[in-house]
Amino acid sequence: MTWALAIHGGAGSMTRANPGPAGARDALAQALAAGEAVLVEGGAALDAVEAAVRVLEDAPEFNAGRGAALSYDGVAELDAAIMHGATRKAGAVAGVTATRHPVSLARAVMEQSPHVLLGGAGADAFAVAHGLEPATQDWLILPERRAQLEIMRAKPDGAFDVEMKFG
Amino acid sequence: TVGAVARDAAGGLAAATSTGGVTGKRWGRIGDSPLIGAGTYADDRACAVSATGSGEFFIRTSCAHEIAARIRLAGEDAATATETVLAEITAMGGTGGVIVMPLDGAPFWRFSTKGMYRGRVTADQAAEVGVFDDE
Repeated sequence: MTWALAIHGGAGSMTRANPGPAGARDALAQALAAGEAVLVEGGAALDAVEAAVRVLEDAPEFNAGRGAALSYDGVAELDAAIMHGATRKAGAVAGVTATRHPVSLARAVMEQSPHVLLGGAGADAFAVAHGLEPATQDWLILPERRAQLEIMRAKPDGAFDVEMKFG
Repeated sequence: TVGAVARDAAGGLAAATSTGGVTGKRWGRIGDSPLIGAGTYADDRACAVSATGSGEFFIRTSCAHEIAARIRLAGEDAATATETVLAEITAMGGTGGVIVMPLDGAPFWRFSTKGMYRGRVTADQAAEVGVFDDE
């Protein structure tokens, strides 16, 4: 059996005429390198996916962690999940607002609680109680995401634009 | 939305997804990413999947689990299962993409949008990244 890793940074309306953020390819390469470093040493798939996603959560080019899309009220409300194929154990969080790496919080839910999915303020409290690295909204939110939200809110029906996620 | 699927040297699979959702989401809207079986799923009997796109459609089709179930129960190959489920999502009006890690062989992706940020690396294949649908 040979190790392998695949990643994504979101699907959307990127074209050669409208390529999206310049640093995206570099961030993808760094995420692959982080996961590969685990696998090439015989490490577990679970550690590899967490390592790769953490890089992408920190990359401002993608809609996750720092650089996430904003809710109608201008809040970075983050969701994440992780799953282990051998045991089908899984952990997930929804609507968290104060953790740097939601994927690691999801893993903590999987490994340090009897639950699968925690949401909102409870999930934020779980992060604090289990020592996950915090992040402020100021750190999570980028100016271009605020601008994107203003454009969206200016629309008469205020409908969100799925295609404008750019990952 | 970002995600990863992996297979380790022992053959174990894993999947992970993380997202900010969509710009302007209201009323506590949650998409497919944190829903196990919709946007994220891993099963050593079938495959590992991470999805991105219009989450409501990936939830309604239980996309990630459906791909794994078609492989496990119907004996479909991973590519056929993936294309079939994505076609269902498209027929419903959804758009997006998935990355899939099969039990053996190279990981792959399928997407119905103009582009998808993606990459892969294996023990036998150097790292590659892509954005546009024609690369």
